[in-house]
Amino acid sequence: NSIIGEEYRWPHTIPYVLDNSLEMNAKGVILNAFERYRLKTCIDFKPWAGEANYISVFKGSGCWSSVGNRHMGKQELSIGENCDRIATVQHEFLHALGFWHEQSRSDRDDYVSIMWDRIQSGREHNFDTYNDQVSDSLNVPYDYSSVMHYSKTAFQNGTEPTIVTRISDFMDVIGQRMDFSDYDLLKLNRLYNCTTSLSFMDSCNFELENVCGMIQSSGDNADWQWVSEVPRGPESDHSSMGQCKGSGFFMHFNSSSVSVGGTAMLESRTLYPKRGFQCLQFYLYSSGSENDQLNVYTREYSADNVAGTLTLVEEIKEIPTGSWQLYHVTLKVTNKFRVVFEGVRGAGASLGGLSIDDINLSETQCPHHIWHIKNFTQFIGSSSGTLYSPPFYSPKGYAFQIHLHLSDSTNAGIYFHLISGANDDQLQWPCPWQQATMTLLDQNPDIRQRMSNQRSVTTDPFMTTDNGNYFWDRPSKVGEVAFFPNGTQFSRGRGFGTSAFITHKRLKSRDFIKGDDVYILLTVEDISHLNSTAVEPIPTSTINDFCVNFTCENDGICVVQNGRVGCRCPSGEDWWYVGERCERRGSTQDTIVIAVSSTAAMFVLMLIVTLVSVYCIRKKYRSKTSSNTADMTLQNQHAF
Amino acid sequence: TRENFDVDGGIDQDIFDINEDLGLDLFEGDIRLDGVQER
Repeated sequence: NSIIGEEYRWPHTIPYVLDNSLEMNAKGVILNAFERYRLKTCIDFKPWAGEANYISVFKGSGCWSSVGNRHMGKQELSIGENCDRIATVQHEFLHALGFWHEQSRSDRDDYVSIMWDRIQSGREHNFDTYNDQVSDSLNVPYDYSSVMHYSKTAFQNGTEPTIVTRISDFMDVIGQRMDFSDYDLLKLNRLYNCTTSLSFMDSCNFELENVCGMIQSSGDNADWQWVSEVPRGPESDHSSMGQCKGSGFFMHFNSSSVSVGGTAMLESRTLYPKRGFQCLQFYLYSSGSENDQLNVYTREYSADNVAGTLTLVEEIKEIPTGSWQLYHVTLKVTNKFRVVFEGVRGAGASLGGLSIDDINLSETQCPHHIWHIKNFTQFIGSSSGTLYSPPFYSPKGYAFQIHLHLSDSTNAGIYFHLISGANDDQLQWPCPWQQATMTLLDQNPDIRQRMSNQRSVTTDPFMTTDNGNYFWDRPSKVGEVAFFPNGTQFSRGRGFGTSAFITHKRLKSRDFIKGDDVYILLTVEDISHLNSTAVEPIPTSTINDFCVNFTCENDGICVVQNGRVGCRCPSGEDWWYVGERCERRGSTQDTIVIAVSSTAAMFVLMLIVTLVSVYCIRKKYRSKTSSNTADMTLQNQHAF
Repeated sequence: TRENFDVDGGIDQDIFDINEDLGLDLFEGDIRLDGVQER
């Protein structure tokens, strides 16, 4: 389903403009979508700097794109109202990259049946297929879970599905708008010959005995062991939760084998950063002393330090025992480095130790907070399914809470609430342009294969409610009284979000619920810097600035023409400047003076010439007459 | 508690539903043809 023809391809780094017509939330969502491309494909995006062709994302009517690079200079892509969902942006950019919808593949009818009589009249053409002369499926099987597939209700004229999958299990899979599927990525990476990605660094589920090239350090007291279970827990790995017999390995530090203070260090293979910031994620299980801790270091190498400099980045203490826990650690490394995990035996008895699995390292931003919900399944569709997260603080100091609404029969909702907090007196109200991104984590061991469900909302300080209040005003002013589980009273602002975050069916699919645990990743960012994004392009061709050391006088302007420098001189109604540097002034009076003087000069000159000629002629005449008289003999000197 | 603000108005709208509601009749629901594209 990719359009055939090299001319439709974009360069691997696509120039883009975020037009100022876009809603603020949409701008943030588009930039998040770009991060998904950078993590999972070799496609990158850069602000337009004058390149011949670029994509201009603007707020048009609806969500649409052209297919492929149209070489039209400014190629528009519309992210209009209600299109500001990350997978919608991913979908439209896949069109721009050269993909059609999945069910329009030439072999579509092998996998789905189109129910023509259930399609809105006049919309049947939307279900046509391409032949394989113009569309290439890139040797990838039909993909029910493609982000490019119609849903079963597309263009329906009633309530019956317009598409019926031949394998019924996929009926509710088609039409997912969460993230790229594995096949989406396979096709895109094949089409653009991707071999690397900008932000992915490493993923390790420890299934292979080479443990992803990790090495044991020397100078510690014990080694990390490659195991598939530990007597005192965990009974199984996190990758497959013990569902695969004969596999399911992880690394374990047996803290009971060392004395208090004893350590075991495990180092990653050598890694080469490109962006200078990283997010390390991993699952950790504690079954030893409750004072056991995990220290995370980076060992950064440089030309003059071949052994590397060990830097402690984070100490992870008070690890809950008895279950796998997700952790994120933010790194800021710019040179070749290793990640080092140091297990430390803590005080008190230990019969087990620390276990680590499903490590992922990428050059992306870590979420600011994690909401870990245990024993999740019981809440789905139950009246007790109204869950509020603990309070969190955004980097700017705004206190907030997430509300997960699970008691509906079909859909789960999610809402962002500002709540009263310790910094409220110092904060700006109404809360300006804070974008809250709420991600239901797909706990696939490999970050590249995760299809997490994400929604972002942004606090618009100008938004008002029906009673005239500002929606995002201070919660103690516009909010309601609420109580934390420990009885502490606080104010909670009105929730802003969606009732259609994810269907219960999808919620129970993939690895959203793993070990009956769910993780909601939360990030609240200030996006006020995105207020005006359409920037002037920086010309790519360098201009030799001859004018630097060439000055023009009298407000003349230096210009370069045909490689030569000169001045454009100012002029007025009856005056002007001339000369190489506009140094001479001229005016119409001058012209008059010149005209008069030249006329006068001409007159005088003519007068002189005339006089001289008259003189000469007279003189010549006079001499002639005198000579005539002299030669005249008077013949008759006599008068008669 | 007071009603939350639901940006989706209770409906799980797909790309094509959004475009349809706006009266757009784009090719395959969300593809703009630039006149050159042939089928």
